[in-house]
Amino acid sequence: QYPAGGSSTNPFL
Amino acid sequence: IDIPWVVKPEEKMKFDSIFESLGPVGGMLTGDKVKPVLLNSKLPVDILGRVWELSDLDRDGMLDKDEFSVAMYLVYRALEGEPVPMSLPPPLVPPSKR
Repeated sequence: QYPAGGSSTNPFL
Repeated sequence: IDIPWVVKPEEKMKFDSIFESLGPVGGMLTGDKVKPVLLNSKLPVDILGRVWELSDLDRDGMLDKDEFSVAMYLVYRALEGEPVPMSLPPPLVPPSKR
């Protein structure tokens, strides 16, 4: 759902 | 600890009505639904990323009503020129999450 890497739960990263 | 939540009842009511207007599913709003609302504030994306980080207390990629209120509170304060903290101060943690 969100791009891999970093904080995957943060839609702004 | 018994510290009053910084989100005042009248603010909470306002944030709750915004929350409901966004169409929560199972009492939760996904990042997809919250993102455009926060972007509307015209705050820089890195600030909004931090707001999300501080608000999504259980890191599930969704905000419940209380987490959403924290996000909105931080956005409104930021618009008034107050810096967004690096970590969530205890008075900002919703009583339901302590």
